Amino acid sequence: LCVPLPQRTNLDEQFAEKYLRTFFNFKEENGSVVRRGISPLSQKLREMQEFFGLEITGRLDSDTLKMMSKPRCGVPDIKTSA
Amino acid sequence: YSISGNDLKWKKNHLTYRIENYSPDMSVAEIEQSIDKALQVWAKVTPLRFSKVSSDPDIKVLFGGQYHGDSYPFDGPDGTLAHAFAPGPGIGGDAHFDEDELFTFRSQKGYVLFLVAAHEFGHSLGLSHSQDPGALMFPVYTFHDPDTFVLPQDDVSGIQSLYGPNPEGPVDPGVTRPTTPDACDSDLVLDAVTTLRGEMYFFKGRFLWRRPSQSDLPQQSLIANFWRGAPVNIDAAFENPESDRVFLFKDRQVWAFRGYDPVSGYPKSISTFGLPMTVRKIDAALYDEQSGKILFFAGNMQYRYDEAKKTMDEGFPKRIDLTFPDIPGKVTAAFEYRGFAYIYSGRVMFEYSMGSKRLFRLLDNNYFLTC
Repeated sequence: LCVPLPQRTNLDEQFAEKYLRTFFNFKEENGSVVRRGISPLSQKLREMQEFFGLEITGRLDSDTLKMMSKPRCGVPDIKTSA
Repeated sequence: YSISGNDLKWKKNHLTYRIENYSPDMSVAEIEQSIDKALQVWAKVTPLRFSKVSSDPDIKVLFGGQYHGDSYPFDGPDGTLAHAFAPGPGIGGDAHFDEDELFTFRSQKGYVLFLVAAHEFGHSLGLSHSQDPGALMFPVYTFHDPDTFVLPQDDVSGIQSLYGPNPEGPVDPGVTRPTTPDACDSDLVLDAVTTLRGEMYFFKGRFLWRRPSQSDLPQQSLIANFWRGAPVNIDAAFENPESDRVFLFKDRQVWAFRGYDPVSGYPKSISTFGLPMTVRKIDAALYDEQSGKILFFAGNMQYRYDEAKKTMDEGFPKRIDLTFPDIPGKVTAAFEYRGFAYIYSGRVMFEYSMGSKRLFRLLDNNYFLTC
């Protein structure tokens, strides 16, 4: 039986990007050329999934979104100069 | 554990703090007690000592909303609860709490200020976030009873890597520090195993591993993150898919949840399942989907309860080895999966056909935990 993946809303994706920006130093690729291969967003999602012991899919799956929605500390999870 | 940076630590052991303002959620006394207690969590295991001052302190504690004077605005209720800065002059060491949160002294109705503050002061002293889901420095908030809270070993190792141990020796020598079990530890003996809506849950202490249906990578978390108010160190668990309920057992009590939501009226006595008063606790439980009956293991006896008739089956209780002759010792956990009974006894797991009760395989304890 082919089970369709739940649709991500645009709001979910904005929320996820902001989460990754705040806690995992995600920076959107600026400029005209985006390198082939894993997108920066997917790469950061993988980093976040590994940090939280989630399955590393690089996709905004329901477990990942659920973890992002949990109340938490505002300090980034990876060290940033700030 | 993780530290903020090699020399991002205080160069002195006597630190001062000042509470700049107060949240209307709690009394001044409760806030001051929570902050002091949160600092003492770290003082107990290091040479660090804290004193409250009115002059310019090392650590400022303040409650602020959205924009509150630094470059990191808060986000209203829930989401980000607080943040703190690594040791250093000025804002270094300061801890800020989102005043849009409901902070409490010990109630689960809000966020326990003591727990949030103890975490933030970890940052104030030089710790970063830990990837250990049982650590205080894990980024996600989890409720613990503040009266019985003990700083986990991962956090103790972290802070002592910066400041060393408390020269006065352990403040509470009798206390064992919570550690986080390793799924691939060959000596791991599980407390209980159950299915739930196609997923598998393996319980140990205050932790569980959840194995989603479409993945073989178990994810470790705290039981409290899934079932609010559920006991830890449980004895047994089983799912009744018919009623979409999962039951958790501890001593003579049983808790019921529909998915993750508590079922009202629980916990109840295990007599609810026909178990006599002589049974002080059970060791494992297994729900037979085919027959709709529940198999309970207690000591060397097994009980079979007919959920539909609400009665114990005739001929039960009877010795476990009369049905499962290969199981030498105590049953520690059990569950049914795809027509097979998986019965754990210590470090091994027996795979029986539910129909014929014939032993198929002898497997490692962590067979489903994909080590």
